[in-house]
Amino acid sequence: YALSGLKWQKMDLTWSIHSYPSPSHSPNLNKELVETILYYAFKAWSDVSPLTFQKQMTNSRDSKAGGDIRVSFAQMLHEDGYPFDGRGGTLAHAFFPGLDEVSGDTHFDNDEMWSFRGDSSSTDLFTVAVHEFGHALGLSHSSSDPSIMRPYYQGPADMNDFQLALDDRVAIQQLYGVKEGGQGDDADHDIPRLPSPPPTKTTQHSEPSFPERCQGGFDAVANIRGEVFFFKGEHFWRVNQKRSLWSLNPTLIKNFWIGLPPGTNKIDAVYERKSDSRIIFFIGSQYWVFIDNKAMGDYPRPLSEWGMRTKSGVPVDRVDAAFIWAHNGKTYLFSGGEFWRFDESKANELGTRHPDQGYPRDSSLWEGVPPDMDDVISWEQGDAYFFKDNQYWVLKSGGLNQDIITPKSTAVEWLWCPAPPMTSAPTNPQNPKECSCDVRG
Amino acid sequence: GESDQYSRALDWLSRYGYLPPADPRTSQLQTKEGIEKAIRIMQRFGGLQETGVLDNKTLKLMSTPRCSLPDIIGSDEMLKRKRRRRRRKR
Repeated sequence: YALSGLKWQKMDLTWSIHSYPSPSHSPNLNKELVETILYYAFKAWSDVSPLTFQKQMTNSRDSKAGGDIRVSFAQMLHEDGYPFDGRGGTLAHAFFPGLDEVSGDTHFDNDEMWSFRGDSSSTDLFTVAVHEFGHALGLSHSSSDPSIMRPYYQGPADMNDFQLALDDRVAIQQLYGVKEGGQGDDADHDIPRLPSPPPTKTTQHSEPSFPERCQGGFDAVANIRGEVFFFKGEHFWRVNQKRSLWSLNPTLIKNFWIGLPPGTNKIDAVYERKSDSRIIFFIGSQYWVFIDNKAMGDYPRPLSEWGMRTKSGVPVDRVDAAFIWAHNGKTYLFSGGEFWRFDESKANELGTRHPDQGYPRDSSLWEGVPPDMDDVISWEQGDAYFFKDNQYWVLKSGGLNQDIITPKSTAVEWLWCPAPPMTSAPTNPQNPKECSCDVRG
Repeated sequence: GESDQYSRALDWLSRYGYLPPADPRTSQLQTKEGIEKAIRIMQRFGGLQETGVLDNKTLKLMSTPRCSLPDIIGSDEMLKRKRRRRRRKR
């Protein structure tokens, strides 16, 4: 292998996509698929090193935003000194790590026909992305065979089972060390064991990390653009569509969701609005509307605009949970054991809302789940997931009266925590004397 | 066609770091030995038999789609980066 002599002085890297392949050249790749492919390309490197890669939402017009590795699809001359040349020839390039503005940036030739598991007439985006991210992490071209860092296009690779060749693993581990508890590598190979590099000096964050993540008790849980965000205190964790955590380490809410007041240390509820994909945050008696990860200028606004009153006529001053029920596309807000339903297709951007007639109703109508849930999301086939403490209950699509629902562990099933030692079986929250079992209980 | 192919190959070797780029200010020319050596290095890097001549396999490899970063990062590449950094600072 060959190293460029440059490396990142930190292990937790961020990435973003600033443009996507044009549909006319790459008709079989939509944005979601591109993001998934790139996620797996990064994973190839993080599987064998302590590196983590977290995707950042970004405004593509802001060229300086987007973190360490900014991915774009460009054509011909694109102002970096390495013009592309139309279809064929050069496919992509990436800049080595460093402090330059362009360091880590990865450019793909938009004139190629990029594909996922395509035939020989197209170019496999995953294979090329793994190679280019190798450059973005500090690796140069290798003459070794096999190695993903060979300069020539090698055809498609199986994204799900892809593993770096020994040459590439040793190279990345030379730069960043071996993944702790991961693919330790090399025990079955006759090569000298490489010393780990000295620990790098990284920015120190306050990290609750493992214990907090695995203890549950999330303030809010939200399905935003197909990813599930778990908010707790001043941090959040993020789980992608395939239920992989972007990072075991939490992210500070204030570093990602821009526009919340300083000192925000508890989010009550969050959901993504169906009509325009804006993201609504509830904190105390106020709410914010976000476009992507930035709050709109007119916010916060008072919760009273939602027109929610309890059965006894008292204005609601906080929201416990919020979600869009995929079954009917309506918005549901929960507070103090009651819930309200809204049809947001009729709502104005600014202005008073009105709950649907006949609300509030008792949260206990959602049978089999705790009435004072932490939060609710719609997920997968439109099922409703109710989170409480460190457990979650699934109400199948459209169902309201599913008497016995076995809860599962949020920590184990969502946040990659080890299964707790076997104890007594979990109970039905509304009937504590009734025993139910899951696969471990 | 043959001379065209040859000049394209020289361009390719320069672009990917096997040959120093010809400098019009000093009328620098590549020597025959220098080109042959560059082809050999390129062939070795690409896993081909080292012949030092532009045979079919070598030309085929040169036309294979690839990453646009150079294989050999030398002084020219470093100069290019320095220039880019200076431009950005300005």
